[in-house]
Amino acid sequence: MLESRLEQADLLKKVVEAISGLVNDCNFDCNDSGIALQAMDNSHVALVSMMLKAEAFSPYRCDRNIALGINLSSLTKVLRAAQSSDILTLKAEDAPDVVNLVFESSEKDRISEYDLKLMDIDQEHLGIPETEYAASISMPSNEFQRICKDLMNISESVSIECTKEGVKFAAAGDIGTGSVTLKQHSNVDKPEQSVEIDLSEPVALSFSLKYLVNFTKATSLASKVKLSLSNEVPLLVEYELSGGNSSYLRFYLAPKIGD
Amino acid sequence: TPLQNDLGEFFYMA
Repeated sequence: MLESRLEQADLLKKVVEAISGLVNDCNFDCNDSGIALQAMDNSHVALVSMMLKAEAFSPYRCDRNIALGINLSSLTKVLRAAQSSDILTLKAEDAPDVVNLVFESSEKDRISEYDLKLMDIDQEHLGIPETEYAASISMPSNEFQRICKDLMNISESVSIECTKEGVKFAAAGDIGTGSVTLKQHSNVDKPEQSVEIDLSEPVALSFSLKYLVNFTKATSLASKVKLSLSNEVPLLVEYELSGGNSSYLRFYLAPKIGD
Repeated sequence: TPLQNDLGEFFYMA
């Protein structure tokens, strides 16, 4: 059986909010290392991959592999009943029909309990090859969100060009063009404001802004975001979850090609 | 406008 307790319901609320624009139904795959999720959007352009390690929970118990097939809009409805600071416990039997969610207020004076019906989801599982990316950029997550939203006013796609000079996000549309260039810089007092660029070779790729803006719904989960790029492979956009236990929310986006 | 690739061209079925 599964029994996992999260100190802050907020974490799951935000994860579900961040991915529900891309995916309707998906399996939460539970095993002794934690809860994982992988799903593609309907158009096969974007993929979300989440890992919540057992260490993100206290306690965490899962004896065998359990797939929880969940409709995300139904889960959103149930999670609306959880206050952000509530303690959230997820429970399921082996081969379950429902997942049980319990929300406790931190003052322990209220306990809410919900059972969410599960569904059978036959999900395609993709293998993601280990990639040595040519460029990786670590930057404030809110800055990335701002850039994507601003450039979406200009065009539906953005080119991301990374050289040793910096990283340039550029868009060209009917009304004109726009670009934002970030140079590497360290902020000692506020490290979350730093921009770090790790480059082995220059990269230039184009992506759909609609998807990138969708990914940035994860912004409130982490102060920083990491973009990893190589020519002619999908972009990886990564948010670290719940500090330092290597839990993550990753998005992959197929590049656009040709002109 | 550039054409949108499919993710399946990069990732294999596991």
